[in-house]
Amino acid sequence: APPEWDWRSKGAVTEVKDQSQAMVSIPLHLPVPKLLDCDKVDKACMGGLPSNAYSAIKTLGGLETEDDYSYHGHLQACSFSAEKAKVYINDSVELTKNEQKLAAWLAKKGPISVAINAFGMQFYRHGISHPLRPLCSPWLIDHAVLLVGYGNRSAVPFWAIKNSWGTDWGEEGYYYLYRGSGACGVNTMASSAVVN
Amino acid sequence: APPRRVAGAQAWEPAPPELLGPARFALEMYNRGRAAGMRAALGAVRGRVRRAGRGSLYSLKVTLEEPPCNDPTVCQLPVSKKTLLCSFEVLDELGKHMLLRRDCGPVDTKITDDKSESFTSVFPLLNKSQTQDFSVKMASIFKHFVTTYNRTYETKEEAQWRMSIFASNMVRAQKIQALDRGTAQYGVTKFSDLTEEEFRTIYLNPLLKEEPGVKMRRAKSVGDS
Repeated sequence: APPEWDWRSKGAVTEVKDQSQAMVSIPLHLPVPKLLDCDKVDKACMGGLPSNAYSAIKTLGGLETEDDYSYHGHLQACSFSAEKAKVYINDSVELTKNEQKLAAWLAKKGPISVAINAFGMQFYRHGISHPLRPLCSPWLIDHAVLLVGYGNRSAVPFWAIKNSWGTDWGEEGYYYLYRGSGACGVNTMASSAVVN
Repeated sequence: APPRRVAGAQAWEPAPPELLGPARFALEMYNRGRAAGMRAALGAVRGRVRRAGRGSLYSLKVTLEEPPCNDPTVCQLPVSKKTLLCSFEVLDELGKHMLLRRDCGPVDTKITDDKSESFTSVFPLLNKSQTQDFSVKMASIFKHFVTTYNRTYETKEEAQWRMSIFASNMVRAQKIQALDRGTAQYGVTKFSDLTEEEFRTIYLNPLLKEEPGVKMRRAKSVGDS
């Protein structure tokens, strides 16, 4: 892996959303709301799984842009139009638990969907979070987010994590988590879409 | 919000035997996503029921016994056994239950009557003048929070209740700060007036690790042929 990488600087990450779990990283402003309305496997804001989201995108036939499928902050009737689909996915894959290999994968392929234990995030403001392991157990995963980059700040290695709680939380909507020790289970549920 | 008494509404009446069903439903919701050995058990139950039309609103105070947790890789805190005092509001509409409110905390830090939490109950070790000083400072920080995040509360009671949550959250943030080994700063955020339970319910998904999803194939590592 290169020593640092940030997909935001390459224009590959859409803006931070509020109260939605975006994993889409292609700069087309692709909609999460469509998934909320149209994914019948999961129950939108009642909770869902990344693997089911990939499956739903495949079944629906792709994703429309946010301009075509806008979000009004509440559950709408599904009105997906296959003709307006701008991107599609063919498959999804589960990634390694090795964080060095995850970094290499991220730099070469793109942002990575992960799920973490959100311990302390209610009060997180900025900096690199590194809670004690017993307080942030990798077994108690409760929040899905997106790894968009990694690097070091004053020799402290971090993952740059796109969250979905708006830009008025954390560092402009981003969370920085210690990299290399499986902090908060960041390496336990890594996955990505596959486009042929 | 704390339970509000609606002017002109039917009075609250005690109905102990009737409370068990809603209490068990609330327990089921509380234990949702937990493995068999990790589930809390129902302790004492008390509460009231208010009927209106075809529905009943149960306001419950319940003690829950958390099971002993010995595995440090699984336990969130190294506690042997914990009794929680929970406030639940359960709506029963034609036999269908819905959990409207859930607020749990260790018994020793919760008050047991219907009054709002005071600074004294949250910070029992402070003396009177310290409490007053702390209250003034906290009120000022809370006022700034309300302005910054454009918060509006329906009643004075609710504002007071939110301020007490805010104050105990500041203490929680300080504890998290003290235990963090990185460079992160914790403190006031837009979620500072939410209880831990509210925050979990609204913003987190405890079932992420529990529910079996679609099985995905393993990706080859970058560099593998």
